Amino acid sequence: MKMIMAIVQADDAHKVTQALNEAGYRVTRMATQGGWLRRENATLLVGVEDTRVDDVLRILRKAAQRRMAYVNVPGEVMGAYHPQPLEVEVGGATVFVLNVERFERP
Amino acid sequence: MKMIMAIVQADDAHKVTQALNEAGYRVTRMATQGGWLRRENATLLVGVEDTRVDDVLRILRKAAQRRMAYVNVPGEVMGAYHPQPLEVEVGGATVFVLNVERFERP
Amino acid sequence: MKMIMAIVQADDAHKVTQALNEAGYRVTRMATQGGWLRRENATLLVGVEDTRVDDVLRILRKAAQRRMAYVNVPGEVMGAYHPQPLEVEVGGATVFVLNVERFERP
Ligand SMILES: Nc1ncnc2c1ncn2[C@@H]1O[C@@H]2COP(=O)(O)O[C@H]3[C@@H](O)[C@H](n4cnc5c(N)ncnc54)O[C@@H]3COP(=O)(O)O[C@H]2[C@H]1O
Ligand SMILES: Nc1ncnc2c1ncn2[C@@H]1O[C@@H]2COP(=O)(O)O[C@H]3[C@@H](O)[C@H](n4cnc5c(N)ncnc54)O[C@@H]3COP(=O)(O)O[C@H]2[C@H]1O
Ligand SMILES: Nc1ncnc2c1ncn2[C@@H]1O[C@@H]2COP(=O)(O)O[C@H]3[C@@H](O)[C@H](n4cnc5c(N)ncnc54)O[C@@H]3COP(=O)(O)O[C@H]2[C@H]1O
Repeated sequence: MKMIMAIVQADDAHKVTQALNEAGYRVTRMATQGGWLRRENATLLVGVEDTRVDDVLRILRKAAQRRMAYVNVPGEVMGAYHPQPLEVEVGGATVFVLNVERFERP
Repeated sequence: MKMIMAIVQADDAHKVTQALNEAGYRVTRMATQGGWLRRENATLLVGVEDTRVDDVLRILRKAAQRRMAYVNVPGEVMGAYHPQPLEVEVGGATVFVLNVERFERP
Repeated sequence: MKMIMAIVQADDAHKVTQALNEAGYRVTRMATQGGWLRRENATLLVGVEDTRVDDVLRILRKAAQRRMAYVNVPGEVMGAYHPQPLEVEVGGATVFVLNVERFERP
């Protein structure tokens, strides 16, 4: 079994969770925060059989499209002052796949 | 060392944490949400020596009893409308055991 | 790749995250709670290349100093009543390093 930890934008979390659930995958959602932009995002925990990892990645790619957006960066990030909004890439997912040694439902 | 990630019902989280603490185990609690029923639940992180995993599972089984309950399922889950409450199994724990390569207290 | 899970005091989370970001590390922050003192703390997720783990530990040691403090312990912990504040060690970090089998940005 593998534990997939997928960090997605807060706005994409609902759509991604629904797409995974409809494909039969179980999902647990954690409200998290990005360290750099200090904006709310979401980390989804998805425990799946080893053979299902690629299918989950396919669903993530489709449901969490990467796109460019203008965001207000907190003034004191890295000490410089950003009076203008900064164009950063948002959307998409950052995904870590970890091995699960045991899965139990005591 | 192993990292035990135990997803339990929100109502059981306090009782489970206390039982683990009283047995000498350290616990970190995360407020999480189920993807399917969209209800609050809790994910407990418990880092333990390899030989202690079965003892933690025993405590989880005892403190988080599985039981049937009626819940209101959000109307648009999977597109169908559920006017009546649905009987689902609640309680219990969903447990993932991951390997910890290093444990440090810098 | 490794996933570093660092549990730090809530008061230290911002300073630690900034120090890691300024060193070029990506950080995701989760608001968590200690099981024993039931106080807010923070769990930081930092996915890094294998060779960078020691550098992250060095930054954690510097930014999250361990120190003694008086805290009010919830009355019913372990059944005993603590009328006086208890001196416990706070600060510092509890760090788990887990192996990441795959890292993807679908
Ligand atoms: N130290 C740094 N120097 C320069 N640029 C930086 C930086 N830290 C972050 N960025 C940039 O800012 C975006 C938002 O980062 P944030 O930390 O708020 O939000 C991040 C963070 O919460 C998480 N994340 C990404 N990589 C991670 C990793 N290796 N470990 C833990 N969390 C990660 O995913 C969110 C989106 O990341 P993404 O890479 O798409 O997008 C990142 C990246 O393009
Ligand atoms: N492999 C896994 N990976 C990550 N998290 C996991 C997981 N298995 C369980 N969980 C977490 O544990 C909660 C309880 O799961 P359980 O399987 O007992 O009880 C579940 C299950 O009986 C059912 N269910 C969940 N997803 C389903 C799906 N895609 N299709 C059919 N039934 C589903 O609804 C109950 C509540 O689900 P909910 O998502 O609200 O809440 C889930 C979810 O937060
Ligand atoms: N192996 C592990 N697995 C998961 N999470 C872990 C962990 N070790 C530490 N943590 C997390 O780190 C926080 C600080 O732990 P620390 O050991 O420095 O400081 C601890 C420790 O000195 C003491 N303590 C905790 N549990 C205890 C227990 N069962 N018996 C005796 N002392 C305990 O109280 C302090 C605060 O504990 P609290 O639970 O509120 O908060 C803990 C907990 O959230």
